[in-house]
Formats: sequence, structure tokens, C-alpha cells
Amino acid sequence: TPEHARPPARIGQIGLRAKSVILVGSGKGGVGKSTVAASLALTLQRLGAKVGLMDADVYGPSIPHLLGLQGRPAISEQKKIEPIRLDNSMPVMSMGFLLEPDQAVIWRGPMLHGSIQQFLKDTDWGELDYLIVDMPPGTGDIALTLSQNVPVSGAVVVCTPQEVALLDAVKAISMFRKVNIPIAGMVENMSGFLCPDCGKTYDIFGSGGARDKAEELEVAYLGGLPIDVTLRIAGDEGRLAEALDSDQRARAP
Amino acid sequence: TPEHARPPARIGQIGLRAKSVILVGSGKGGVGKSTVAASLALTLQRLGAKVGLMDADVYGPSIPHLLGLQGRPAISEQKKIEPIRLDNSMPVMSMGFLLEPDQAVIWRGPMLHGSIQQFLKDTDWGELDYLIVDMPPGTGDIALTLSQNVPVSGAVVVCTPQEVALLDAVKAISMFRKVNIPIAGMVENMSGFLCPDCGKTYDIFGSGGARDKAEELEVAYLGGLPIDVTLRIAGDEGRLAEALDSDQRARAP
Ligand SMILES: Nc1ncnc2c1ncn2[C@@H]1O[C@H](COP(=O)(O)OP(=O)(O)O)[C@@H](O)[C@H]1O
Ligand SMILES: Nc1ncnc2c1ncn2[C@@H]1O[C@H](COP(=O)(O)OP(=O)(O)O)[C@@H](O)[C@H]1O
Ligand SMILES: [Zn+2]
Repeated sequence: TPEHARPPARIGQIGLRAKSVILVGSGKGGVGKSTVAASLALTLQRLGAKVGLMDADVYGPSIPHLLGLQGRPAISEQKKIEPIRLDNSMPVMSMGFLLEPDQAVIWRGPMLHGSIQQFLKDTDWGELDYLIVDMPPGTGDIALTLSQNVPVSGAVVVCTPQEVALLDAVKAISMFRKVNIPIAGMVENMSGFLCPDCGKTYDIFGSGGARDKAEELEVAYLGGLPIDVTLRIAGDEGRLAEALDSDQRARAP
Repeated sequence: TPEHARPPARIGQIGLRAKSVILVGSGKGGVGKSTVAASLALTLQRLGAKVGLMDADVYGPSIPHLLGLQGRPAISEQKKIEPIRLDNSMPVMSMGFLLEPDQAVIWRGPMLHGSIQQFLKDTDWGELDYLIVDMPPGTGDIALTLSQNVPVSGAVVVCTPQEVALLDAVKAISMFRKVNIPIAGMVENMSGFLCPDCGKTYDIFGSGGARDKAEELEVAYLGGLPIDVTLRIAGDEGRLAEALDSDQRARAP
């Protein structure tokens, strides 16, 4: 199908040694992209794969805070950027490690393009099975740069059930298709709040919209995540990895 | 104070005849920026002011859907873009009127800069007391273009109570301050969900974070909005203006 008519793997050109690069995007911000990207990376690592996590949201890098990571990446002798490691293993790279928390990156497009290329080329990721990339909102410079620099194996599109979030997810899918990136599937986040006191579920943001849209656009529906206050608290406190870990154990067969 | 050391009103240079331009930003997407921008515009209009609403979120324009507006703007004899009008009065301009809903704008920075200048210069806004601008997430090209083209009277920063939303709001404030745009204040959205069955309130996303941050950054706290399912349903159905109208009447003294 034309979806896969991409150039042969040019991984050699930029020196990244990853067997597979997966983008996690959404179009709209605040839908849980970073949470889903971190959770995907942790799940793949738990299954025994070598995984790296790259935060490409240069203007609003949330990965360091959600995972409780900080520190300035060192520069190695070979002039490579040493990524920060989660639990001394998973390499993580983010603009959040290069700035003070209150510092805004006020860059125009060309600077964005350059910084993303550097994250890909100059970071010492090592041999990876997967590089998971947490995308910024929108369909502009960074999305274009990524699609032109690495052969991406697939994109996961996250959305919340509201109409405006679905509209943005549709635009993200149309952009990925235009640059020949295969769509791995859609995830619906924050569908339904289970009230702890009366046991009723409320569709605060609606529910089911993503499943219908996925069918309409002939894209796989990868499942939904409810509104989960413990997940939010863990993210606020920089303990997302722990919360996902205990969650996985609770859910694992 | 240095905050106000901006060039004298250059409104003449780009032909926009608005007494005051107010930006509604947040840094993070999905926090309710478009909802707050539309609500601010409608409130000022109800108080008798001449108000225009510009949707500067080129990649993810939500204003047309939330207000149930559609149509292609016509071009007048003087080569001006005729904005779409809400209830035959408030002029509204958005990228959403120039594209099909599933069409993604895959532009790099310079194209964004050009399109925003066109919205400001070439749209026939008429004489306005206020132009309300719904900003895109992030602190890049569009934010820079706006601050360099119009003398902005103030910026309202919207955030949700989660830590990562507060972090992005802080970056948005630091960006506005760098380009000498005064901060009118912070609004906290989606703080607290009142369960309709058991009457208890749940801080699904937390609460109170914005008030503390506003104090810390010496910025006015303009108030909070709870999670409101009727607001979400109205937005999904393109009836936000009606919902805000009946809301206002219910709340007005
Ligand atoms: N299912 C969920 N339930 C509750 N809170 C969530 C859920 N998913 C994400 N969050 C919270 O919502 C906020 C935004 O999530 P984030 O992953 O940063 O979104 P994005 O990357 O799309 O901007 C974070 O505070 C996160 O903890
Ligand atoms: N206080 C609220 N309660 C419930 N839903 C809300 C509230 N504020 C905004 N929403 C909904 O959240 C979604 C995102 O809002 P939007 O204004 O588009 O955010 P942004 O412009 O920051 O991306 C919309 O579906 C909107 O209807
Ligand atoms: Zn209840």
C-alpha cells in the first residue's frame, strides 16, 4: 500500500541505532500523550526490549516532571550527549533537561528543526529495539523534521472523547498519512470517571468517540483509559513509572 | 515598570482598528483556552463593547466547532477578508474556515508567521473595542509574531490544576514578560468535579495550584471554573455561546 512506500531505512545517515521508532502524537495538547508515551516505553521495557524515550515537545516538555527525572546531560568524549537514565537503565532525552523549569523556549521554526535533529543524532542512545517519541501538539515543524529524518515504524494517536480532540486527532492522522507514516492505532484517554463514593460512572468528556472515528478512518482502536486520579497524582509527584508499574502488575494476567 | 516599555501603538501600521488586543494563552493545550477566550469575548460583547474573536491556533482551530460556525469567508472589493459573524454580529476569524475539517496544516514556521499577519491585516474587523486572540499551545512562532505586530494590552493565562499544566503556564508567563506583554491574570479551569448523585466534589485534576502560582509570580488570580459537563456537551454540539449565555444569566446578580 502507498502508506509504506517510504525510503529504505536511512538510520545510518543520522547514526541512530534503533530497530523501530514509534511516534506518540495527538494533534491536541493535554490529552495524555506524554503519559501514554511513557507508559508504552515502560511496558516495552518490562517485556525485555531495549527502549529509549525522547520528549520532542520542545515548548512544553512534560516527560522529566512526570517521571521525576532531572539533571543536566553530560557531553561524552566523543561529543555525544549522555541521556538521563530512568532507574539507571532507560535513556531519556528532553528539552526539560536543558532548561530551568520557568524558562520558555521562544524559538521560531528553524531552531526547532535543528534541536530535534541534535536529539536524534547527537544523543548516545546506544543500541535500541524501540525509540518512543512523545510529540508536541500541532502538525508543524517538529512533526515534519521527525518524519524526514528517521524511518518511523508507526504512530500511535492519543485523544480524549471530546469533539474538538477528535477533530485534532483526525488532522494528526491525515498529517502522518501525508508523510507516509503508518498509523499503529488510536487510544482514547480519560473516557469515564468512576465516582469512588456512589460507584456510578460519568462520561465527563464523553466516551466512545475514538472507537467510532478509528473505524471510520480504518485505523486500529488500541483501547481506552478511564480518568484515573491516582495516575494524575503520581504524575504530579513525579512517580508515573511507579504508578504504571503497580498498575501493570494489578492488571497482568 | 519595564513591562510597559513597549513601542507606541503601531496599530496604524497594520491597519487593525482595535482599542485593545487581549491574548488568551496557556502554554499547554487542552486546558480550556478556546472556551475561556470565547467566553471572554461573549461577556465583553454582552456588556456593550464591540468585540472580535481571532483563533490563532492554526494547527488545531477549535473556535468554529465550539461556536457552531462554518462557511468560507468572502473577499470584499477592497480585497479584505469578510470574517464569519456569530449571531450576525461578532466577527470571528479562524483557519478552521479556510480548511476542510480533516485537513492538516503542515506548515513550517515562516508560513505560520505569514498567515497570522494576514488575519490581522487583511480581515475586515471594523472598529473594535476589543480583539480577543485564542493562542495556540507552545511559545513559538505565532506568539512571537503577535507580540511583534500588535501592541497587546494584556494576556490572560489559562491552566488546569495539574503540575505539568502549571509548569507550562509559568513558561507562557515568562514568554509574555520577555516580549513585554502585561499579564492580566491567571484562570484555573477544571478544578473540581461535583458528582450529581452523591453531591461530593472530587479534585480529579487537583485544585488551588493556580492561585498559589499566581501569588508566587505576582500575577492577578482571576478565578476558577469547575469541571462542567454541560459546558463540554454544549462545546461538542457547537452551542457554547448559548450555554455561556444561560450560565451568565443564572450567575448574574
Ligand atoms: N487517564 C488519566 N486520568 C487522569 N489524569 C490523566 C490521565 N491521563 C493523563 N492525565 C493527566 O493529565 C495531564 C496531562 O497529561 P499529559 O500526558 O501531559 O498530556 P499531553 O502530553 O497530551 O499534554 C497530566 O497531569 C496527567 O497526569
Ligand atoms: N470547565 C470545563 N468543564 C468541562 N469541559 C471543559 C471545560 N473547559 C473546557 N472544556 C472542554 O475541554 C475541551 C478542551 O477545551 P478547549 O477550550 O478546546 O481547550 P484548549 O483551547 O486549551 O485546547 C473542550 O471539549 C471543552 O468543551
Ligand atoms: Zn458520586
